[in-house]
Amino acid sequence: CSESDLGPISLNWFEELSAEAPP
Amino acid sequence: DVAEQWTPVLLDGPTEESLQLVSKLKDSSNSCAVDVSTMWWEAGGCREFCVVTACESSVSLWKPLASDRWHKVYTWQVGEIPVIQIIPLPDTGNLVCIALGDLEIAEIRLLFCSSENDSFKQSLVKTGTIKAVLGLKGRRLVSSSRTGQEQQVEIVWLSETGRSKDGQTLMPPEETVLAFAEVEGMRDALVGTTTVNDVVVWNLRTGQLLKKMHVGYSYPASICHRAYSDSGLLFVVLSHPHAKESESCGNPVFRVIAFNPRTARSAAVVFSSLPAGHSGRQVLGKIHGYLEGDVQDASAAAVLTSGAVVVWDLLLGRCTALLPPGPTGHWALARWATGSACLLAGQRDGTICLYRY
Repeated sequence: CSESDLGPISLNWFEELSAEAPP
Repeated sequence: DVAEQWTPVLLDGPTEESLQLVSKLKDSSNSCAVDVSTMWWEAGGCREFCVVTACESSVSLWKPLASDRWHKVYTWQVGEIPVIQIIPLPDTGNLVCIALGDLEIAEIRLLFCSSENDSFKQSLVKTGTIKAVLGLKGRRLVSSSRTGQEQQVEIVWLSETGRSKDGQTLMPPEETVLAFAEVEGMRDALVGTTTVNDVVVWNLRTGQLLKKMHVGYSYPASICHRAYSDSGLLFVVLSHPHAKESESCGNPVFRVIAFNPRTARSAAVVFSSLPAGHSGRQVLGKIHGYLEGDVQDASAAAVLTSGAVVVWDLLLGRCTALLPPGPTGHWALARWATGSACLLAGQRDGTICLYRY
């Protein structure tokens, strides 16, 4: 899997999505 | 003689990946077996590996004796509604849950055995139209249920006497959740699969629905079994109950899909297909579909409609062992023992064989 297939990868995706998602 | 006839057939797998028959137990009640699982019996700081078997009207706890023999310690009678599933609770001793119902789960009960005074009890955890349920680490149970158009996704904490007062609701997706999986390496994350082939991700601490990621319709009714977080990606093991052997490519029974939760894009990593080709047909004799399966770490086991049990290494995407139908009947159940490299294969007559993998 590469970023060209999957888009930019973030090691902190869980924290980032938690900060963005509705409470 | 029976043990010899049940020696597994290896499909080009290394020797160390073979299945070795360790022991066998059989319920003498002649009831139709519906599920099998394992549980830790904890007493005096020691842990003992136990087997739990279920038929429609009762659930039994088996403890090991010397010489690979098993002793039925207790049988919980459950009454009118049939048992349809055992729900193991990982990392929790002396507790196991069961699902009761007809076509759908109508009730979840907790079965409890006290190691101090050998008392055995059962208590009601939840009722409703329950679509999916999973035992989580830390004495928790997550379930999805429907009331009319409303879907509830709920976590309950379990005490020794049943459900605790405190519970937590997770934000439900619009579509019905059909299966859950904990995310290894990420304690607060939970994934689920829905009726429209979405993989959804929750934050268990806050109850937030973080992401919906579409799997695609090529393989409908995907069921999630396990998930792993690594290097910014979410790897999800999906199974496809309607897989059928195909001449051209062989439909995968299990797929490991890598999701980038930031973009919701995905890529297939490894396929694990039904045994196909000459060697598979020689062994099995006919084309077969997939009935049900279980995944632990990188190992998957499934019962095929032919009555065989197949084991795959999900990282290699390859069958590593196959149990042909036994002399007394077809296999109907295949479960990994919690926290050990042991496979439980069961037949409808209540025969359970334990294999070291």
